[in-house]
Amino acid sequence: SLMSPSHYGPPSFHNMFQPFFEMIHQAQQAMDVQLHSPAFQFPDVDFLREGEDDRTVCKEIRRNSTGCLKMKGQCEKCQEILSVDCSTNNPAQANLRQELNDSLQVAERLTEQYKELLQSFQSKMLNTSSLLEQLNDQFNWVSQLANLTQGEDKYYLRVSTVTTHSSDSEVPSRVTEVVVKLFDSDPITVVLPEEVSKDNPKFMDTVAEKALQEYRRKSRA
Amino acid sequence: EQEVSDNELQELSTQGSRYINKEIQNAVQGVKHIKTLIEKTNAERKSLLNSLEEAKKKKEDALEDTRDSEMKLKAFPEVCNETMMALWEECKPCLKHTCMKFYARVCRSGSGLVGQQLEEFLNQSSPFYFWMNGDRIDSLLESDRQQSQVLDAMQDSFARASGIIDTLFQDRFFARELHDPHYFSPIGFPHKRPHFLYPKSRLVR
Repeated sequence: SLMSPSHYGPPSFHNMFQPFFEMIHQAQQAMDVQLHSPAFQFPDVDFLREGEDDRTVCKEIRRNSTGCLKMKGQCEKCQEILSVDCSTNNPAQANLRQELNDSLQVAERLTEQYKELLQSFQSKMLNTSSLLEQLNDQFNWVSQLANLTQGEDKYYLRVSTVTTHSSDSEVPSRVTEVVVKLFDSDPITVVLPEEVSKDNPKFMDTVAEKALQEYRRKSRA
Repeated sequence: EQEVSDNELQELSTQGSRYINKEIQNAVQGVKHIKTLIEKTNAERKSLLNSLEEAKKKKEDALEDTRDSEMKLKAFPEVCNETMMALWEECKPCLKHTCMKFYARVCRSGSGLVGQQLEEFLNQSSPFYFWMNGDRIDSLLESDRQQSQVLDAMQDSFARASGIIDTLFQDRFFARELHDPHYFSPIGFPHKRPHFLYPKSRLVR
């Protein structure tokens, strides 16, 4: 901060937290859009090897008939083409073919290695995405509360009424009903058994905890 | 039946506010922890990106070598033409039959269209393409294209998300210590916003 907080006083709850709601949402969206887009589907280089996944082959055949050429191993005559030796006619060509096969093998190996690195990179992306989800879980209720709060009441929680009456259940008992508001939220009613008396030092902690649980439940919904 | 006085209500409100205040602080501490984890993941991602760049360079060099050899080989006269053509004519029906049988059994949908497409492809293909492992080269090039696309998409996504996350965490709020006693206190909470929080106001202009 450029401004000294002691001089100007701290900013309000609304100003402090309100932008986070939108920002966390935007960051999540930026990640999720890509995670669910077709561009994020990994190119499968497994078909370069034997024993590939059938669905990959189907996709490959539909997209491009070269997928069928991978079945050459099952046709004798096709195999024979691969072993045709033209070196008697032209030895230089045989060398070149060997060179091609060697570089092809190297390229296939490096492509596979690159794919593994990409997968690690993808898992980092998934990590960040799950951290954003945690961030959302942990913090969204605060920023959402701030988002709905325009006023600058000095109380984060305001108690409107505290009443005691008989419960509606089959076995009548006395209950304490406390109506509270968290910042500018709608009134939240918390019902406590008579045993939790308002003289108990933990009375308001219990009320606030329950009110907050109710607020978070509603925000998630 | 109203049981408590206004003064008591105020006291209860203060106590409840303290609890909420504490919960907000807990949430913020949790966010700080997540912030550390995100930064750690980002650092790992950056180092991974360096490895990816190196691996990409090696892969592309190897692809370049493969394509070079392929081009040189293509420039040679097709010396085994006759043998190759004869084998190819026998290879084609077998390849088509094997492929269609597989497709009908495993892939099920759209066999007719795939059969027609395959027929055209085989008729247009040369046995030399086959002999030179052209299909493997094409697969590699296709993988290369798709891998670049995936990396671009991931980086783009990361860049946008990171930009937002950085802005979020660079906020003055996260740079300040949370045990500041005045910071969250509901008592003495300011009733007026400081003017610097109105960036578009005339005052600032």
